[in-house]
Amino acid sequence: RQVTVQRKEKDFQGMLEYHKEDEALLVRNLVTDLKPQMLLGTVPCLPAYLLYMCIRHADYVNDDLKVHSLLTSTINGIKKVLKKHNDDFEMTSFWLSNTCRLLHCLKQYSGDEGFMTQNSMKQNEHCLKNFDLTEYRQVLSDLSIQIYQQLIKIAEGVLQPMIVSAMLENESIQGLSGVKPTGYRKRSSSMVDGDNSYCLEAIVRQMNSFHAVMCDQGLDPEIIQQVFKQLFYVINAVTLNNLLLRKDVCSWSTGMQLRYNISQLEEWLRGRNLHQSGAVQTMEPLIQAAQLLQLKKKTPEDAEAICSLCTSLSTQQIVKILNLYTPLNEFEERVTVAFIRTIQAQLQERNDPQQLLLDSKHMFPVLFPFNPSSLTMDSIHIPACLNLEFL
Amino acid sequence: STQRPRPRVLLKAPTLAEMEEMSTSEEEESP
Repeated sequence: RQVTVQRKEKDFQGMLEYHKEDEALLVRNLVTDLKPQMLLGTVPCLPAYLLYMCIRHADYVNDDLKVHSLLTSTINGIKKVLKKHNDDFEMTSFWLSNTCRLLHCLKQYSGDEGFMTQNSMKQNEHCLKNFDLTEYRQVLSDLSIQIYQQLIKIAEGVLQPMIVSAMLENESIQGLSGVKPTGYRKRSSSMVDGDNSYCLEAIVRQMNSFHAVMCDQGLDPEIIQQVFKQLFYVINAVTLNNLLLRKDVCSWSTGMQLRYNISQLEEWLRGRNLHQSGAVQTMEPLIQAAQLLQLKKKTPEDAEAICSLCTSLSTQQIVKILNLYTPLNEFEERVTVAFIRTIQAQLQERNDPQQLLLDSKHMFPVLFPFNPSSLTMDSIHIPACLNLEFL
Repeated sequence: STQRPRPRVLLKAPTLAEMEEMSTSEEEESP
């Protein structure tokens, strides 16, 4: 006779038990030796969830030493990986994502009512029972800031060599080279030139790459927004500083190319839903500098128009650009001293910073808003490739 | 009878720098 065996539904408690002597192996397999590629197709931030489940069990059995030990080993393991891969965007982004997720878990399951408003009943059952890990949350927050700073440093390092070339020197607008100031004609190229010059598409491709990596790894959208705000600030600062020091790029045609390049970058931001990130606002000085290059610079009315437009440029910066401005040809006049005096008189009420150049090393302070997950701990599966059978 | 859950015990944590020092000294001690 056929017998139907009714399998009892397993009720997982959402915790992972391990022996103390397996802690080193756990941290090795889940942190130090882990490669992000091994987890393709799995739930984003899986290491963070697994670590929380181990912490939860140690809490459940009231073993404070085990909790201390695991958190310390984990944090040190993450720092070790980041030191080894201090030039690897993907690895750094992976651990930023996981560290933030672990921090969110420790809040979401802390038992503090303020962090539980979006929890399901099942998730409330998975809160910590015995220990308050507020101080460890602070450590994870500090670690997250360090990882974020490393991520920005790597990304800026990749973009830096491209910026001046792509924003100021490469011509993508057809026919613009005919309008360049005499003696400054440069041939246009669509890709990288033999002399290591870059076009705007190179910057856009790189931004796409950064964005894809961070999204695939489940980095919080609010953090992704802050990354791009920071990167766009750097593009603005490096480009503007270059403009303020070079006569050959202070021309009407550069203004035209720059406005086009900035509009391409704005369109990219809109396409990725990042136009509310503050990135466009960081480009405002450069946008105004580009417009200044194209405005008329002769009459008192022109001076008034410039002063009311250039609210994000200092007097010193406006005067510098006007001094450097190179006419298109012998029929266009240079900017007169009298015109510059008119500008200075109109702006003398302003309390401008004294320095000419922007600080390209400036970093906006980063925030990590609380971002609870809808995932329940009892639904997590451990892929075999992680070699965590001992859990 | 319903029991009020006992309050959670705050676990003191070292700072990030202290954790790194602990890790460095452990590595130096190991053969």
